[in-house]
Amino acid sequence: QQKQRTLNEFFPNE
Amino acid sequence: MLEAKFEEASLFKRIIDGFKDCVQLVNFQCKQDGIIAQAVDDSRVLLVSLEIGVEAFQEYRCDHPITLGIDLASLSKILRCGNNNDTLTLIAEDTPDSVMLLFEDTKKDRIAEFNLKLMDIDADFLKIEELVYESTLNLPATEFVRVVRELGQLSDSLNITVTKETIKFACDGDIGSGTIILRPFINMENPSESIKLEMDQPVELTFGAKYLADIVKGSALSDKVAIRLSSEAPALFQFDLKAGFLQFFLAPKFND
Repeated sequence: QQKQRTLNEFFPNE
Repeated sequence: MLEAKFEEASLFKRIIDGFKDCVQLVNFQCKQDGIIAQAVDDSRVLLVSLEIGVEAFQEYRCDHPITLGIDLASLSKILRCGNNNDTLTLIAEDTPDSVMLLFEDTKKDRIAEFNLKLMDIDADFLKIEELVYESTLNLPATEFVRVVRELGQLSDSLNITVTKETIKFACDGDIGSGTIILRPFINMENPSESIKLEMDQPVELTFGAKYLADIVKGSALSDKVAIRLSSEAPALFQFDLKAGFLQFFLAPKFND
């Protein structure tokens, strides 16, 4: 089973 | 004051059509050196980053930075009004409540003016560092569209594996599985038909097919797509404009 990652895990909020 | 004139309305229509189905509310930041926009989809998996450089316009003037908060669904309604080969000028005051879209046909016999109300969009801006990618692919956009459409019918996930000499797209779903392998080659007569592969390290990633189906809509902007992959970062899919680009950053899936 694969889970979708989100962008927040990679890009910090400015 | 902003006055940004496209020689053909079709360019702006194609830009907006390239990403209006994955994000709806977008702040367009207009500056002296052009227009940029960034938006993240509701699931926070796909980020769109747009840059339209001054040279994409027939005429461009922006004295002070202006943010245009636009609902793309509303903008699209207005963009459907003008003809593709009309000129299209975006006009806004320094602190605008609305933006004017002015369509003029080439003979200037028909002049159509629409005002789109702006929105106050509270969107956070993600800081995209200069990322290091392990592989970069350059494909004809039509090939990319075809792979995504064909394999997307079978599964909600699409796997991309890049090795030294091959690019393998694969899917495995309830009704069956599929694999498409592409090998790099140079087409001297039609360079845009070439497939290029630069690989520092083999990489294997899985993406949601529904997000890829949104990304391929950017193919209306360019006959080529650049795909940059890293196991440590979201993938980058880029369509180049004559001056500027439309980029999609897509977070991968991972094994639970």
